Amino acid sequence: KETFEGHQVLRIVPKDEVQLALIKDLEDMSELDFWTDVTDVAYPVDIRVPFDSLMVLKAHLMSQDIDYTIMIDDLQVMLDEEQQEMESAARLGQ
Amino acid sequence: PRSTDTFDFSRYHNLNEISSFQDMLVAENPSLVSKLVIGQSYQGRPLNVLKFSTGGTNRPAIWIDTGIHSREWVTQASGTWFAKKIVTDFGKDPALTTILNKMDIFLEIVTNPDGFYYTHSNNRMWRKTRKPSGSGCYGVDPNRNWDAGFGGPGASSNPCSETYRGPRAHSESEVKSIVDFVRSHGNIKAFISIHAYSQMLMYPYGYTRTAVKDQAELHALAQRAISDLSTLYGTRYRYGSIINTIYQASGGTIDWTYNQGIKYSYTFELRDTGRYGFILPSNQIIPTAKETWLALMTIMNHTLNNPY
Repeated sequence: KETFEGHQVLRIVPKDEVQLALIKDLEDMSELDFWTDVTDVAYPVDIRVPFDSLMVLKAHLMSQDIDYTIMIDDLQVMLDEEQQEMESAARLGQ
Repeated sequence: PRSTDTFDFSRYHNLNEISSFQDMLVAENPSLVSKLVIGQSYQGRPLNVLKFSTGGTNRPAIWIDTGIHSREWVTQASGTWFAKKIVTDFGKDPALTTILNKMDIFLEIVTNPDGFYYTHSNNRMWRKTRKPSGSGCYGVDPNRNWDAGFGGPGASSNPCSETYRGPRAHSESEVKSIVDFVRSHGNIKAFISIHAYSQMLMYPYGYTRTAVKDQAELHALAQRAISDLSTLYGTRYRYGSIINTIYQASGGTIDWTYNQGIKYSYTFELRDTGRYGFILPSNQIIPTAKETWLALMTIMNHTLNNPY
């Protein structure tokens, strides 16, 4: 079973067309999983970033003066919670 | 659960549980609901479609599908809620009753069952269909596999990409089965494909900037639908053509359906809290389904009242 320890989901809101283009260039990085796509200025782009790519990506965003927020700090923690909730609901159902 | 009345719609369910739910719903409502199997997934799972019909032959119909992208769990969960909502409201809600007295509704709750099973068993973040092993990248984005600008910009030829379009249009049995069904039916008047998340309601096209000939009507209807949706919880949606609202995407579902002559072709992106993405907590399922239902009713009503 694939796990996602340390994966973060970053939310980036491009401020202008330049940032929009820079973020669009990231789509070529196959290790990034775009949860929502690059659409327009001021609309959020959510990207799941594996742990091994986090440092590099964050440094890149900072160097380009692109702000981001961490939408999900550790994806696996959320998936574990989701799994526990499902198992708990199944037990209650039984 | 022993009946659909005790089914917990506020929790996520796996493929077997949803299949059981569908069978129970059919057994409980034999004069309204039947189950069609329109094909098989790549791994041999049945492609189940619920048909809600009060009779007649080949009546004009509305198609709704959820879960073509397997990790978008709130869509399959919402589809399950819609199914129960239809049987509950039929005979009570005049608008839905009028629709069902003149039209059929087809609902495919798990449009990509292999992918959905895989999200429960191996990889919660899986989005595509499944294919045999041989490379690290097994599967096709079924929302890039339709014969509508297939192979154009906004889809990938790289099998490892999340937007891999597949080797040819309709190569995916999950897609081809719907294509065959739509063509053989020949009287589908509205086609609504439901995704998550990011709160949008869109109409064709995605593969070209050319406006559809019905753009004015589709735009006005989308505006009304999201306005009605927002009355429940104030959830705000964007709306417009796919290419203007989200991105250029070739081979998309509703571009194909529109080109087949299904005027009321729409695609939703459901609720986005800005905190969870695809891991939307299960306590959001019912609010999401409830507000979406309002928009669906607006589109279905308009379809009924504007025959073409």
